[in-house]
Amino acid sequence: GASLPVVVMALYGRVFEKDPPRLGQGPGKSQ
Amino acid sequence: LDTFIAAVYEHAVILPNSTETPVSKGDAVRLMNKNIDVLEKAVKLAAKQGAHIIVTPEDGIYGWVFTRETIYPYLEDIPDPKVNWIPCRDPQRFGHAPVQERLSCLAKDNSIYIVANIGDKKPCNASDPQCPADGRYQYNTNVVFDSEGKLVARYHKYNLFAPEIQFDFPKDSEVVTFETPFGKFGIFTCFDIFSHDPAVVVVDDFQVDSVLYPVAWYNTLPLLSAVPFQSAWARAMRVNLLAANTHNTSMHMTGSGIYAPEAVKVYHYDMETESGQLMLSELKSQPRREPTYPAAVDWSAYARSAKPFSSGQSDFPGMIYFDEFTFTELKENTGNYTVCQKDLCCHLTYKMSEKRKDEVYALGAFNGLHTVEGQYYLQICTLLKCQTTDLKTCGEPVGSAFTKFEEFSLSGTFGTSYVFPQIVLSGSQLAPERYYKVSRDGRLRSQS
Repeated sequence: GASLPVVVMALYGRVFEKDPPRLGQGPGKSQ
Repeated sequence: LDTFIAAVYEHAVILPNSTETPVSKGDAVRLMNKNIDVLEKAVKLAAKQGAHIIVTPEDGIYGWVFTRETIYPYLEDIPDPKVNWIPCRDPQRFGHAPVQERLSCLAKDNSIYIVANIGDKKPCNASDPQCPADGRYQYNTNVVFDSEGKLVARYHKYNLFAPEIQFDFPKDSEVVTFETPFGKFGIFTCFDIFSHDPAVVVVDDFQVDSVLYPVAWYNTLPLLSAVPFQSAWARAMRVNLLAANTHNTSMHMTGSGIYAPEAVKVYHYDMETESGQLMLSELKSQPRREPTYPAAVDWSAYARSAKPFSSGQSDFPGMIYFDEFTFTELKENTGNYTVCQKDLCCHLTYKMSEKRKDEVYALGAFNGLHTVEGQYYLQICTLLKCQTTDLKTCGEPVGSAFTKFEEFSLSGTFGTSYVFPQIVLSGSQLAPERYYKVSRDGRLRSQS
């Protein structure tokens, strides 16, 4: 079986429908 | 072709001296040729080993230390691939384009597809209300040359990273795909992977088999390191991902790999040397058609049916990269815990080989808008080692662990079907697939 020296384990979810129009600093950015 | 040989090259970019004013075009081309000289060795080595395609990193030809003005001499006019152009044959057709000519000849002379990241420039004028004051658009651009040296793809990075002030945003998100004898490819760049457009669209709507992914990614522990994050994305999106990163240990830039939906094929993580690294692996051209193609996962099925565990102990807050998590401490060597933040509840069942006094672990939940280097909505369940035995350090970067987990099962009541599962072991190593699995009801669990 496993015997793992875990530092971090994660389920990393992205809820795209709740995002503002553009991730970065573009003209569509909502700050 | 049922299978093909993929190559990615982690490149230690030769950076230009930082200057206040733009260098001459000749100096710019000399610096870019120094980098292409290094890439040429990797291309030749990959081709000799039968590679069909090689991916090189974002900013791999001129680096990232620029202002809007000082990058100008490094830019070329990159036409739409529809013009059907082989720069190696007809280099002056769209003006002076020494970099595109050299990359095209490299691809043609070695009969290999080459993916590179360079700068595109497009003139504009006052008739275009969004035209910048200096009369041109400057784009962070991926280019692909096929094995005859033809320009077959051009992608303008849509989600620029905050420090990339030398580039403009494309007006709209482009979805760039192209067919090859070894499957259908999509392409995007670095920070795009956090986006729906184009990263999810190119997979879900355009049904590509493989994604080409130049990055200049600096690792941010615990949750934003290149190899764990990108291999998790490939697993969850169920496509091949060919990720080539820059190599610069002072900026914690390392971590490249070739990832298939069912398993990590090869990866490289090196914080010890300043060397580049070539990786090759065989991949299925169309993973969807393979018996190894992973089944779809309902990420909240198990957690929604599970009764929350009540440990009676109080939760506590902690920051991970500017996001405020809700944590609960794992006090025993085995146990069941639930921690919630708004409507996200995370469940954990685990068994350690022994509960060490000098190492503390916590289960954390985050459900909200991340706002630091961009704005995107996250739901995260995480089990992590705290930096010290002080609970205030839960969420701080940690590189090593002695505590061994013999069993674990992590799940969450996610409100999204896009969940990326990662496990990072001591020394930033990935857990081999034989030790864990993702069950169809959404549990990331040990394979006992």
